[in-house]
Amino acid sequence: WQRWSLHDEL
Amino acid sequence: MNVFRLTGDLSHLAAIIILLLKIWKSRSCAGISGKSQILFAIVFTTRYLDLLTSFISIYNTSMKVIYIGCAYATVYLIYMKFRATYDGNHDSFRVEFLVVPVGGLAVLVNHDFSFLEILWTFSIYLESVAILPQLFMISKTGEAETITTHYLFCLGLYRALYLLNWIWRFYFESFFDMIAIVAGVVQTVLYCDFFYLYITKVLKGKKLSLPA
Repeated sequence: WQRWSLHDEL
Repeated sequence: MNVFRLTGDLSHLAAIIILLLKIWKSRSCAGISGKSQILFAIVFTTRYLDLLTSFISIYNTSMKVIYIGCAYATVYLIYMKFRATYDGNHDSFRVEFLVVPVGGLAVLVNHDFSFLEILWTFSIYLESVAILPQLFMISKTGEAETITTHYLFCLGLYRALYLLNWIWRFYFESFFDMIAIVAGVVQTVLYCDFFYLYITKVLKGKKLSLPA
């Protein structure tokens, strides 16, 4: 798994 | 985007609108913790600074603007317009006991030691405990207006739906964010006793009253 680089959630 | 995240966002939006309408229509913020609303305004402000730096989608940007706008409008209604109806005596939770540890944790445990990332992490941690002053106030007054319980139910449901969204994204997109997930679990767990009271009492038409 990887981490989200850009927080695309609210 | 998946169905859990979309319904989660809509549940969150519904909660924010329900609260704003309740205060505006009844011209009263009785039973509402102004401290929790200030914490939510801080949560949105620190989390959505990326409005200035990155564009993700029309949906993302418009929802962030709506959340921030409604949060500050709610704080304005509580502390300015209808401040005569603000029940400061029962809204006595010491929020510094939340903000300081959360701030320290955000500096220690984060994905990236950068300004925006630490603010985002602070916002995630703060949101998980921001409802405590409101739940504390209800435990002190021993009751809550039914419309307030609907607000709290939608607000609690939103992060529970986000937990399902993260399971979905882990399974289908093999991505997950431990900080958001752990904070989301804590946040949802804090609502459990309220959910129990809401389902066993409010949904049966009774008023939500706690054994004082």
